[in-house]
Amino acid sequence: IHPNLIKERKGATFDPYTLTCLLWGGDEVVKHKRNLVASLENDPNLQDENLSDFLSQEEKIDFAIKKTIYLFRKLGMNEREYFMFLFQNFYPSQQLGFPLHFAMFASTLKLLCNPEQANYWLPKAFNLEIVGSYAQTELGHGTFLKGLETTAVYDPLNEEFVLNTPTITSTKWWSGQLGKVANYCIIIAQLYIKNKCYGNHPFVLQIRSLEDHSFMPGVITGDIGPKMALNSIDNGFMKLDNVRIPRNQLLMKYDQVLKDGTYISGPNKKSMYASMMTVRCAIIMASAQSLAAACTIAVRYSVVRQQSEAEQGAGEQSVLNFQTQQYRLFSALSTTYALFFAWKSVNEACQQILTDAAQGKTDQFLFLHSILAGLKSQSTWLATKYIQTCRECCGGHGVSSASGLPLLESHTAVSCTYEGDNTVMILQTGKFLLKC
Amino acid sequence: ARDIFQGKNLVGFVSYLNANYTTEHQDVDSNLHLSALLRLCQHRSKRMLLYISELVFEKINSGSSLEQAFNMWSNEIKNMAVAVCQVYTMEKFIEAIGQIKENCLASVLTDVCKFYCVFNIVENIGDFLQFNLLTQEQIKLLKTAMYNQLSKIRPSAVALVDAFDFSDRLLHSALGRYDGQVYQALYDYAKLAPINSKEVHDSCKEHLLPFLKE
Repeated sequence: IHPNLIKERKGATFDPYTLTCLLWGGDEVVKHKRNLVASLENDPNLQDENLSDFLSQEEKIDFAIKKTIYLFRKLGMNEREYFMFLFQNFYPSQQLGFPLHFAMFASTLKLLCNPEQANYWLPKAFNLEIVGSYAQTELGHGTFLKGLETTAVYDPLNEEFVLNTPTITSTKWWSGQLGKVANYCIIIAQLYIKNKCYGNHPFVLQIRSLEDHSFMPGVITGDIGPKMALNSIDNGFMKLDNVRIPRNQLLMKYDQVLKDGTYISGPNKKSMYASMMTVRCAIIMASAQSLAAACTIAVRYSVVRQQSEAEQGAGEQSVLNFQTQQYRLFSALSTTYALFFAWKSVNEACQQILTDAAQGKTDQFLFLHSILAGLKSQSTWLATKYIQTCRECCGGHGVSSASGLPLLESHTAVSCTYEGDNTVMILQTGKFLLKC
Repeated sequence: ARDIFQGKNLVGFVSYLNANYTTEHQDVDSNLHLSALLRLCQHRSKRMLLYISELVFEKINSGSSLEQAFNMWSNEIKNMAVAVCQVYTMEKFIEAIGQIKENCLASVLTDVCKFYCVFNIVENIGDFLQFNLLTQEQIKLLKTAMYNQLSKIRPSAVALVDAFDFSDRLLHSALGRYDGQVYQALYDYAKLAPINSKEVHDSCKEHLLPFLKE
């Protein structure tokens, strides 16, 4: 170990492990995570992390799927909540092969299925008998959900919905394995019954064959093109031409359509946003985590890196001893801790409010929606800004991919846009504040 | 804002907006009392909200729709909402420290938190001046105290990042290695790059050399 780091660690005023436990949910969780990593550390199939830096987009997608499935097989579904952590641990420059399957597809089914639907769909989703994605955004329509053009017209004679993306702007677009990997998706479409529009509703839709992964009739999907980051996840698009699905594939926990076409409106129109809220909560955590990684890199390097003499003849000293370096890095570090504690608080609130909502108590929904939109924006903006600061603090080597920082920066920068453009998100918070 | 004007009681993360904040912030000084810094930022966010509300309502009263008024002032509304999120993160940071039982840990995180709060005030000093929440003398004290905080955090900086508990594999960084063997790691990484697998790169052989010989 570098002597400068030995000296720093000896001089610390507290035991870092107590803080580790505070951050990650206690001694038991930390030990469990460490044991999982240790059990996989010497696995010969997980030794190629550096190789993944040098792959093409297609190779990256292939690599991510292969390694994800390897982890699923090896660990089984019991360690599901740790898959993301483990994957990132072994393949930091890659993304889990189908990250949105649990985060959006399975969680939406859990939140929006009625009991009968839940019995049918949840085992399939949680046991990975099917792979799901989410199809809300359209090429021409984002945040303004009322503007979505995809239609689901009810046909009472056959008790089916007929789904269409009638224009080029209505082509579904979801940067989360919709194009190449998923065989099912949750699709958001305008519901029409007897020529009357009832607004957006969620449907579960099979898009590819379970036998040979070919398109289902009337479905076309693909990749809209390479993107700024996260290129091991496809940038999916989807077009639908008179795709028929049974009536019970409308998720009917709240709103229902009876066989004869009678529409029964549920108590809570905001419930459709629940899965997006859990994802936004996860983004706040991911922002804090990425910034923490960047701070770790930059602070350790700033201790090792020696430069300039503070006084003539005193010899070079660690760049962390210079005030400007401290000012930049400690503003990043203190922000990281602030984001961690804000996430812990809002995550608890999120779990509680969604549990209450499942039991019909939805009075806190708007509050949660508003603060999550704000914190998602704040955390991704700050993480992006300060990861760049950390990169600058590493000088020329910070530009090198070997520093890990360009990757962290690009992965975080795109989170300012996905799952809601930050300015639009924070204005939702602003609107809530003006209204209340 | 509408409810505040009507005297209603706000609950949840906006409940601090009920307070009147009529007093001056004399307790904001070089000691960086966290409760004083938080109260100052809460005051700033309330003043920003009321200020924006007045602008929006004025626009509506002069014949604009709510949407037009909102759009007209949306950049200011964005800044106001950011200020509210800053209050939330400060508040939760301070609350989290209050729950820590180990004195050493609470002490170092208090220093980090004080820096976080004062840094955010200094970075947004224009808002505090706009609403006359701080004097010139207080700003000078806060800036001095902020820089003093740096030397308090400095001895714990490495422990504070070690505590994040990232493995070297996860960091995927030659610079951020736990053992600090940065330069050897950079060189080892370079050896893996396909571009270094051949002494002469194909494009040099096929294009550059013939061109130079022309």
